[in-house]
Amino acid sequence: QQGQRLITSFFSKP
Amino acid sequence: MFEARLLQGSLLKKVMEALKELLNEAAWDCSDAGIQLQAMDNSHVSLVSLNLRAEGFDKYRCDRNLSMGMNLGSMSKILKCASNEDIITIKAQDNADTVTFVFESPDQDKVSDYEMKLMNLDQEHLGIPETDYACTIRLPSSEFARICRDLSQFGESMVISCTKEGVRFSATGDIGTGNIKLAQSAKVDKEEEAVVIEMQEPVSLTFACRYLNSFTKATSLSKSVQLSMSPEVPLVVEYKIEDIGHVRYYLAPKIED
Repeated sequence: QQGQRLITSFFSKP
Repeated sequence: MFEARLLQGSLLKKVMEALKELLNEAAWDCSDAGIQLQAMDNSHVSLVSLNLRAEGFDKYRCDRNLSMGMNLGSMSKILKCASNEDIITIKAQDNADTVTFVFESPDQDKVSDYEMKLMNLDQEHLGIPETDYACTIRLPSSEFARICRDLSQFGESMVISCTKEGVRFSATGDIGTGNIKLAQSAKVDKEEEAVVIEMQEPVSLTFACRYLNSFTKATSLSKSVQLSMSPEVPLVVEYKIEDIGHVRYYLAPKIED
């Protein structure tokens, strides 16, 4: 979707 | 071995309903503290975090930490075989490749057991930073479900704006625009009917309605729901699960156009 950010850009992979 | 017995089996049935629209599969991580689950939806736009504390179970035994990968569609089919009044037990041998669900009727005259194959899921868990949210809004869960359902007719995005006056939900699209404003409840007689807003600073963020509507599948778990917001961080939608735990949904905001 246009303009939708991903949760992975906020929460770090370990 | 692992064994967890829940007297109020209906809670697990409701948890299933709360997960299965968003997730196809997930790992149920069991330790002596309880059961935890964390998984992202397929599009990696939202994350679900479930916690069921060991103390909330009538009987709980976890000899060794265990991670059980489950297909939630299959698990949902099995849990549909349980009645709302049933006692539900989840059991698994250590490093087993199957899990067994036992449903006992209240007067023990009917006992069912269903064995399901486990999956190998290499689910790495994401680190969720502790956040001191700018705004938290507690409102009746049925009210929130109604708002999401009504406004998603107007557009695929919803703007949630929180100020000291109250919280406003808005959506706009081809047919027009909808705005719903909720004021902070004056008198808080019935706790779960109240709208309670804690605001450090005003926040306004845009979210995709389809995820919010998926989150509201958890409405039957709790009479109230809590929304937590801060500028430019994911929204948190939290439903308590009686005195045993909670399910938390995290949703990444959309870039304001």
